[in-house]
Amino acid sequence: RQGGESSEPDNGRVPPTPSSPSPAAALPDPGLAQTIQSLLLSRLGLQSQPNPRPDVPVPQYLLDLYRFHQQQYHLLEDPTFSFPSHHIQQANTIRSFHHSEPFGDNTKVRDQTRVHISFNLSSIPQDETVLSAELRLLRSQAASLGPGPHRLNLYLSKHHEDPEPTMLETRLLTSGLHGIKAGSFWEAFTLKPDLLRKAHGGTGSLGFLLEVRPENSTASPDQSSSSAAGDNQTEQHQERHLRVCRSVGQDDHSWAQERPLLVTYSHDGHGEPLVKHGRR
Amino acid sequence: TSGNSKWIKARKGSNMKTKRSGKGHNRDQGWGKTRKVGYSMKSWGDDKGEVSWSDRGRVKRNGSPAKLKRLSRGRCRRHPLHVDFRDVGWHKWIIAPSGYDAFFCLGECRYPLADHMNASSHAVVQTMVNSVNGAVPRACCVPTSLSPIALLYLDNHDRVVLKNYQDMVVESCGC
Repeated sequence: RQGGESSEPDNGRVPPTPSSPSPAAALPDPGLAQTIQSLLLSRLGLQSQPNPRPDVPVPQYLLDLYRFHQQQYHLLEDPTFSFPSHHIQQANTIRSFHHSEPFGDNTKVRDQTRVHISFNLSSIPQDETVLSAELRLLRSQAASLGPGPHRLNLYLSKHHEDPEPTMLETRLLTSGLHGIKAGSFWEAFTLKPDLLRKAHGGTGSLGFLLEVRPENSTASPDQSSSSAAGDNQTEQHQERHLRVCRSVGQDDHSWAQERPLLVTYSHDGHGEPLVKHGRR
Repeated sequence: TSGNSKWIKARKGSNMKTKRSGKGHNRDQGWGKTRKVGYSMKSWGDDKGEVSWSDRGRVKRNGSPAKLKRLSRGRCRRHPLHVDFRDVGWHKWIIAPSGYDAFFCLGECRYPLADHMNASSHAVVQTMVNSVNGAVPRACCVPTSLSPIALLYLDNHDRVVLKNYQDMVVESCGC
């Protein structure tokens, strides 16, 4: 207000702004600062300021995604990384989920030919639309499946003993990884957004049954348990080949970079996608 | 009419074209064919040259260069502001970046508001009213164009999220 006059009453809500704030006024009221921070956090889609536990492992894939987005190509650690443009499309949010590990000795409940993994997706906000997703499994080049080609079957399954798992995809695994001399390679399975929506609208949990069999084997999942003993050798290879179970003595950091990862690509209804599709 | 100061330059042959938003919209601001008073951006300088406000049309013929420079610098423009997430205590959950250039807008919106000042019609009217009635405040210097940044952070469940947050960086300012 200039000249101390005002054509509009303030109603006592907004004090006149001093031309030169006093030192005391320069320091915001802690309560006000808290309110401003809460407002900003809510606009970021967060209910409160996250307080993560120390040393939370960050999946390398997410780091590479960020670095690629920032055009920091020289910092990419995975030489096989490719930006998932077909997944991202209109998405402005990418979330990563590690699978829920069972407590205790899970070797007793795990079938020798199949492994069940599940993901808790309940942390996805309800107003966020999942546009695409993928399940990423690490294949270790250091171990082999054994002689002959093998097939990986991916089923949607509520639990390990699900009598009617739904097949999502089957893929032939060859022993050689083209273009990669050593190290590891991520097998990525595209998941339809409907699956995520159902899981999100239900229990928030999404389970998968993984099965690796020699290509000449024709047993179905419900038959496979009876022939588990004969497949022990293959299964031992599988455990090392597809990193779905933690090795004995493996540290948290190493395991965090190898364990299955479910990645969702979504949009919260605000703002631009991560990838711009406008004119250059 | 043209001024007699050496600081006042005349430029001919370009039209006044100004975008409302977007990068570089004011990097090539020509002066109108019939206008003979204006300042080049380089004369007055600013951060990266994104926002530079001409005092075209407002300059008194006998104004001193120092005064004119002070007036120009007080005009609405973009200023550098780097936000370090450590300073605001967010470094525990924001993985990357550690900070970013947010910028801020500051300066006066005085009469007259030239086209390249990104002034809204409302700001022009408000400024005009202010010139005749001091009880009405001047228009505010605000961001007219904002851009997003990507944040890699941990959510409330310790899960890593990469998100594009809109309106985090000031691209240009205006009245």
